[in-house]
Amino acid sequence: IRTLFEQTFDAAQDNFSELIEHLFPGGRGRLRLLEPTPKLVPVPMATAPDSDAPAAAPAAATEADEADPDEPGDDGAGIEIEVTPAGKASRRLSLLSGGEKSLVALAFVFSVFLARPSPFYILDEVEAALDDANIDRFLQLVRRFSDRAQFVVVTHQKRTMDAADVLYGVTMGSGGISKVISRRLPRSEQDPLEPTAAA
Amino acid sequence: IRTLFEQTFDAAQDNFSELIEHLFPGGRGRLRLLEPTPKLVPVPMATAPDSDAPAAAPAAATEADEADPDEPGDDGAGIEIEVTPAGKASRRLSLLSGGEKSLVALAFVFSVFLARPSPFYILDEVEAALDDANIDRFLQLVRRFSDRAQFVVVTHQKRTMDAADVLYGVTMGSGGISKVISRRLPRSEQDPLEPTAAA
Amino acid sequence: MHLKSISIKGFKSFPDRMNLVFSPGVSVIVGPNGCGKSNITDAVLWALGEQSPTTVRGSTMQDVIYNGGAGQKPRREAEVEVVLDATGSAAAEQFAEISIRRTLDRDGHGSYHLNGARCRLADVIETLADANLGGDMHSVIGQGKVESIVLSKPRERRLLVEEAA
Amino acid sequence: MHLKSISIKGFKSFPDRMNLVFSPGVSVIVGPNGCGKSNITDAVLWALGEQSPTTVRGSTMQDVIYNGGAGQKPRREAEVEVVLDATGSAAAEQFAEISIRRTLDRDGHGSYHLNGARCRLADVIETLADANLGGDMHSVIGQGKVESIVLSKPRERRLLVEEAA
Ligand SMILES: Nc1ncnc2c1ncn2[C@@H]1O[C@H](COP(=O)(O)OP(=O)(O)OP(=O)(O)O)[C@@H](O)[C@H]1O
Ligand SMILES: Nc1ncnc2c1ncn2[C@@H]1O[C@H](COP(=O)(O)OP(=O)(O)OP(=O)(O)O)[C@@H](O)[C@H]1O
Ligand SMILES: [Mg+2]
Ligand SMILES: [Mg+2]
Repeated sequence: IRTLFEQTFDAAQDNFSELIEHLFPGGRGRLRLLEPTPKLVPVPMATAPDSDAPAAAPAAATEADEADPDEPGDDGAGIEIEVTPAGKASRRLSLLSGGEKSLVALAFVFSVFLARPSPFYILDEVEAALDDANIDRFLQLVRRFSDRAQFVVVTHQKRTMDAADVLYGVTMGSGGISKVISRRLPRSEQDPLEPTAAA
Repeated sequence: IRTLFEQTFDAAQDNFSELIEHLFPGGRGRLRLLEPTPKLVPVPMATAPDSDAPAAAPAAATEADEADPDEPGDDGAGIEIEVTPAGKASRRLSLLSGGEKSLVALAFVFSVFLARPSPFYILDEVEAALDDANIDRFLQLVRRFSDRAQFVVVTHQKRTMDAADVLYGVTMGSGGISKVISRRLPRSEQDPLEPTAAA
Repeated sequence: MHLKSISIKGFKSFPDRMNLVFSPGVSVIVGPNGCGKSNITDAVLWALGEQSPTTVRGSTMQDVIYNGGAGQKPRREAEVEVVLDATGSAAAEQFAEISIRRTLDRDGHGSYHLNGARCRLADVIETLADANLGGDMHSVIGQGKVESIVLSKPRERRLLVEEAA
Repeated sequence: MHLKSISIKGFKSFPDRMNLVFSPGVSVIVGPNGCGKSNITDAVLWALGEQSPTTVRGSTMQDVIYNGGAGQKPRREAEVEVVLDATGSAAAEQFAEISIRRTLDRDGHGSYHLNGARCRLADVIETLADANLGGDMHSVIGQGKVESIVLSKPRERRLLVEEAA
């Protein structure tokens, strides 16, 4: 019998790999669950004075070090993200570009969403680092998932407006007072953001 | 006789107010130098047991608190930035919008640049949070100042390309190898980014 | 369940009552820099119980009260009401709608109301948990915050999934 | 003074030698996400003596060495050379050009060269200071870093001005 966390994580794991294939065509990615490792507690032992092997090092040491080398107190339990864009070798997430990092973060958020949707999502300028092609890939996902949750997307970019069912235009008037007008947008049968194949 | 810092700061101060007028039409802003305040060191004194006035509180206490309420160890010496966009009341910088914060930061960088230019500036996606009108205001400054320093602007936005003397197009090829091709752009006499009035 | 409407008064750049109605599907909020878009995001976060002023860009929570402008006096109180349409949701045993309202005045006195009845923050949190809107509001990604998911520690991401689960 | 050219080899996404010539005025570097633009920014920072791997998005400094890709082996060493055109500058008493070259290999062994002669980091820093390129490279604003100036403490901004002065 699996915990609710494990069920959710398993579903998120499958979703994540699929979403990375959509957002990084030709690329691949996965989520990995790092198991908690026993804490390495230095234990005074009767070791030879010139021995320099750490006294309390179980086999899992390497993984605990990898999990969080900066924090020896970390028990290493956590979710690791691995992504390899097309044609590149797998490497540290931190080396990814600004746009690539945004895509990875969005893939993670959506993979959890698909496993356990919240009723609504508010995304404020999440596409700021994305180029036009990646904005389109992101918006395709928003359109695709909009039957399962409500999405409120805040943006200053025109391209993102095309994904809306309803548009809210905000302006700042005198006195520093914001004013909002809304308009429902007709969505055509042929939606440039929605691929004709069943998504 | 003033220190080099004071001379630089005075010049930056004048520049900042002017730059804010350009970037926030109808708005105003200034840099303020906070003088170092004597540290408040609690001194044991023979005070009445029911007195609750702090024992070591010189007149400057209020300013030290304002300078950095979170860090009692801070001597309060620093540069404070105040900006009031058109029609709004002056308030905390933190409440400004993402785009407004970017403009304030750029005004600060340029105000120091005008006081003491470095030979070159590399600006990587600094306009990501700016709407089109603000990108234009920013690019006007870059063009205007390009006779005093070399600017290398990294961007994924097309609008910014129009400000270039030389364009460098980067692409990622197989094996994860970046390739660069460059092209000099003719700049016409009538430059949409350069106002005809002497700037 | 979805966000049905939000009513903002005295909060940030909305000194006078402003009602916004939302529909299911995709809503896009657009406008130039500084016009008030993220203030709407902050209003939702705040009404749903945000405890940290810095998350809504203030240094004290009173910073969210409309502070005046050209020809306008500051307001003395901020109020935001969020109405969730709960039809078809497990949380909707009694109500088709769930209304959460929060207020705060200049002296720092505030209140929460659930469907018009005064309540505590804990009651709001419990109601949201039933609606699968977790304590950390992981379903709201604030401006500039998207990359933090990639830069965060593995342990923090686990918490995100545990909360959703 | 201005940046005259940069030569990148084995650094990040530039496994084979890549030379870029710059002119005075405004240069704009464009391209899609992940193509290598910010890697060029990192190369300049790194050649001019950056000491913190996180500033160039690594966790160890060896992370900047080209790590391989489809059909490509990793390289064993990274090298970046920055040439400054010093004509008309106070720093140009002897040379019309100042060349700064940095290398690093997989074992963590590195070197600095100033105009072809091996030197220490301190010599590079001193040369840059004469050219008004301060220790903190405040003239380079990295991706996602522009707002930090507004969020920084007053004391940090003062340091920025002091360094420029
Ligand atoms: N308490 C307050 N009283 C009055 N105005 C406020 C208050 N708090 C914030 N504001 C104003 O709201 C504006 C910021 O609005 P907001 O962050 O919503 O902009 P935005 O539309 O998201 O812009 P951007 O596209 O740049 O992110 C600021 O100019 C700020 O002065
Ligand atoms: N040591 C390395 N070896 C090989 N490739 C690397 C190395 N370090 C980084 N890269 C690759 O460089 C790419 C990032 O490049 P860069 O940050 O320059 O992109 P960018 O053009 O700035 O994109 P964006 O517009 O998204 O900011 C990543 O895909 C990363 O995998
Ligand atoms: Mg905003
Ligand atoms: Mg980049």
